[in-house]
Amino acid sequence: MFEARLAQSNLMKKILDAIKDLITEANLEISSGGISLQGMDSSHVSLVALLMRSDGFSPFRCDRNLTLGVNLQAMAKLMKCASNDDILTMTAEDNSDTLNLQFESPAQDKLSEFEMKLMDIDSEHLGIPETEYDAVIRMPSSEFQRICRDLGAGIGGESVTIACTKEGVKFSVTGSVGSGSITLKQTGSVDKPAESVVINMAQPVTLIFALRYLNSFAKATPLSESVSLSMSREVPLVVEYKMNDTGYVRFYLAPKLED
Amino acid sequence: TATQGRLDNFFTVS
Repeated sequence: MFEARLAQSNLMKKILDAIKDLITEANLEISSGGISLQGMDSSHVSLVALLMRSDGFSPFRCDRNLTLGVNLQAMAKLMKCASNDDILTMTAEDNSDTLNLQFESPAQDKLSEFEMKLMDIDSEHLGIPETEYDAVIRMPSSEFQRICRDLGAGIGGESVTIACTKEGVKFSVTGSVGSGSITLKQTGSVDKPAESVVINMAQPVTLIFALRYLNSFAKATPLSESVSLSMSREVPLVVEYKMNDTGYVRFYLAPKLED
Repeated sequence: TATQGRLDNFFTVS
């Protein structure tokens, strides 16, 4: 038996909206530690890793590990039937082929119950090695979203070069109408951590990425006020949105390599 | 020009 009760349906809506365009179906892995998910996009260029720790739910019950194959787009549609502040309860029997979703209004005067069919999904689990990154940049998530959008829509760029030095982080593109760059400098004061740009750097690093994936990752912006970019030479970028202390959505993106 | 890398080249299937 699996049961997980989440105080606000809104969180699950935001998570699904953040990942459903990149991966349309995935296995939710349920264990005593919580709910996790890993999936690559069909071109094997990017990967989503989700963790919702059990302590983010109250209660959380998992008698045995379960793998729930879910169509994320269908689940996102179903979650739209919940109001943002509805209490979400997910339940599944062991060996069940359905996931039950229950939405309860805060005043407890409305209860919606849905049964979602599960599917068998063959998915490879990728082992992601522990990496000491050359540079870790933390910035406001809205700023990252804005930069990706402006460089894509404004210049029509396909590839973005991200260069990180002690002075700042520079995003450059060359596109159909010309070229452009946006540089963020490290902020002096850290009175408001969520609004700060902080660069932790062991050595300067420059990498090239497909901009459209970064724009897709930015759909996770509502999940967190800040985002971190972890970069090392010739290894995948990690874009992480932390959900308070109860979990994260991480996106991995393979770099473009100079011929 | 730059070639798009794939994650399979960086991560191992477990």
